[in-house]
Amino acid sequence: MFEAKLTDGTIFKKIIEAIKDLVTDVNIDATPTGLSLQAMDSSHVALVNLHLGMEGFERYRCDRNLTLGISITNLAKVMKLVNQNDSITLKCEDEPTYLTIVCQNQKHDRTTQFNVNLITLDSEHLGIPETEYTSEITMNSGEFSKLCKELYALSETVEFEISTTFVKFAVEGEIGSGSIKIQTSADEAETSRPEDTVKLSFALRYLNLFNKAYSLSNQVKLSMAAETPLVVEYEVESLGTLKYYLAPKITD
Amino acid sequence: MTEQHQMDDYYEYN
Repeated sequence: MFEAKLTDGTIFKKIIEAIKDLVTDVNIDATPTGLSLQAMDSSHVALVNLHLGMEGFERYRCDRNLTLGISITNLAKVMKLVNQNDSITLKCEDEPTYLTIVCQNQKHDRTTQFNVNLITLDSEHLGIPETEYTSEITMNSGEFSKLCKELYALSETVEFEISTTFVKFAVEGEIGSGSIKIQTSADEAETSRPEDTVKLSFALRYLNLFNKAYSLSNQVKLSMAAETPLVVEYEVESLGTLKYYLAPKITD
Repeated sequence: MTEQHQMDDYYEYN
């Protein structure tokens, strides 16, 4: 059987909220070491990669590997039943047809249970090789979210220029062009190498969808290398990571 | 003029 209990069920609720507008039906892989999920949006431009380690759960048991095909759209509807400070337990049998979700408040005097029907999905699993990113930067997730929203009002596309010492977001639209440059700390500047700078263009519409995860973490990590998708990574405290991959645009 | 790449351009299916 499989059973995983999170003391703070709102974390799981926030994760589902953060991916529901990108992916619809997904396979969640449950293994003895944790839960993971990989799925692309319908246009194959973006990819979601979630990993939650078993050590972050209050209780975790998974006797054998299970693939749980689930509608994220429906799961998001069920998540509306999760209130602030509720714990959440996910459980199913070894050959499940549904996933049971149990939410309980802190006083243990209110328990909500819902069985979500599972679905069979073709597995479209991409192998993401170990990549050495030439440019990585960590910034405030709220600030990143705000600037992506503001830039989207000016242009559909943003050009990222990231080095180890700064990140620059440049846009060009019908009304004009401009950029926001954010410098990182002096300590990091001392170790910088100019050749680390990479420039790539991305669709702001997707970045705004990724930013629905900003309430999961105060910080967001951006990783970039030439000729490879951008990685936007949110640490889910003591549980794991939620990563979004975004294919660049080809610019003339 | 911009064109959008896809994930399949970079990664292979397992």
